[in-house]
Amino acid sequence: MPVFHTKTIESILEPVAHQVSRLVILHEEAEDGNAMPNLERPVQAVSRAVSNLVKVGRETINSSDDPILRQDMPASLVRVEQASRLLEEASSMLKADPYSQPARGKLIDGSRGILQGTSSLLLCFDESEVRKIIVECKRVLDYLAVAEVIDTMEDLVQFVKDLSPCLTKVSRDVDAREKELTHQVHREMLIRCLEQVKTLAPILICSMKIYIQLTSHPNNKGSGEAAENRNYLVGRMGDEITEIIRVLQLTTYDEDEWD
Amino acid sequence: DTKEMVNQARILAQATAQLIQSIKGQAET
Repeated sequence: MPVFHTKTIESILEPVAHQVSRLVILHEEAEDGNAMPNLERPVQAVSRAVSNLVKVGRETINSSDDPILRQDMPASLVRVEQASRLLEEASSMLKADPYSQPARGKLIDGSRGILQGTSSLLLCFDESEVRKIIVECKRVLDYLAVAEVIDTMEDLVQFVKDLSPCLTKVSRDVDAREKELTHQVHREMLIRCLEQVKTLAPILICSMKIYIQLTSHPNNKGSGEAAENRNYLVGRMGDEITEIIRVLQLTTYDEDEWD
Repeated sequence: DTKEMVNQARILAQATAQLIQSIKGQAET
């Protein structure tokens, strides 16, 4: 059962999460009384990595137009900075006293803090990427809402011109997202919904064309049924897009998965 | 820019894992 919901986050955090939990176990079990080695160099490497991450993180915040990211991400950066300071303190304390117990505590808290801060930073960023896909999905929903008022071929041509690039983008983004997820059930749901959308789109256009042809005919026969058919397809496509939006936002496991 | 942040997060995670290896190496002896 995967713990991290995307492959990128998993590949970054899983190895360090494993190490941190081993460290905690060692600390709890052992209190071994061994002298600690000089940790100056590895701690300096962590401090440098934190400085670089914070720098790039701030640039990301400043250049982002996502208000939620701008609001949430700074706390993650503060968390890694604080953790880095704990590690630096531990390192100097151990230099003076390689047996220092408070220094060992700081090492655990610092390592844990780096893991938690990096995790929340990556989650914050990932959620922002998901919101970008959702904006595109909502754009498709907005276009679908207009389908029912289109009653000329010229408008239909324009409708297709507007909808097509938007649908292509959603399709590409959702496809890439699906491949990124570690949760098999969510992946399958996205694949199924996307296939439905791809199947329904040309049928919808066809139904709109039939409706326009029937309403422009003098006796207008069958246009009511054609409108119903078109509306049904609009509804079906809308439901699939709404389901995509819902699944994109899932990060935890539903009960079916546990079953 | 966004890719760079993921890269830096990866470097930090690796540096932290390395640090813990140094600590564990000592503790496990």
